[in-house]
Amino acid sequence: MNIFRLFGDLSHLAAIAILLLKIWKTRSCAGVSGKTQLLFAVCFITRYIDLFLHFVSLYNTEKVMKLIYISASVFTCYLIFFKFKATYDGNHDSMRAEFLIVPAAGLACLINTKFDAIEILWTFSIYLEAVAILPQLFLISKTGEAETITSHYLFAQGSYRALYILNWIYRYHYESHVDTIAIVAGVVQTILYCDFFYLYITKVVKGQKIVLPA
Amino acid sequence: GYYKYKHDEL
Repeated sequence: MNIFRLFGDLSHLAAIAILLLKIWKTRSCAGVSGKTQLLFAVCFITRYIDLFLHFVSLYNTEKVMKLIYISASVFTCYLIFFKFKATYDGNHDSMRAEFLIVPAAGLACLINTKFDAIEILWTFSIYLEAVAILPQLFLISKTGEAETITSHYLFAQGSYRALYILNWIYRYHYESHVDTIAIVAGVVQTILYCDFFYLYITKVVKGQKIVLPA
Repeated sequence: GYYKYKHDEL
């Protein structure tokens, strides 16, 4: 474990917590893409499938973190699609998730480390995570604005994989560890946040709200 | 030797 991965995981946890708090406190999921949250839940379930297959005692933080990610993302989907369904902005959350799931599944069958079920699921999860934020960014571009708290969520979510890139550089240099598929997908994922990062740094940090040119 | 490919990251 290195500092980059530690802060990456903390940033990811913060993102999940910020979103849960925003929905719970405002009792509304306006401005939040339910599809993105569904895709994240699928990512966690397919990536941590080993938790369900051979249940091991929660002997280390990694198992606990995996359970937190899965339960928090499923709970977030419950809040969006059931509890606060009335506030879900369905007609702006209109990016076709199938256009993300099918290519990720196809690519996972073509480019993977080992052609076995668990590995394919893991690879699918990595590819899907890289593009899972697109419905959320699409929704913001359609509504033309993002609540400040939602911007903080996006910043934390984007920073997590950016920090993981630093973690991979560190591990390549000190442990000569390379996980090419995760690295390529992580770079693509982080690039998708670039224009949001620019808006966040230039606007939100100064206390302004993000308003996209409609 | 056989290297068990394991993803050790979240």
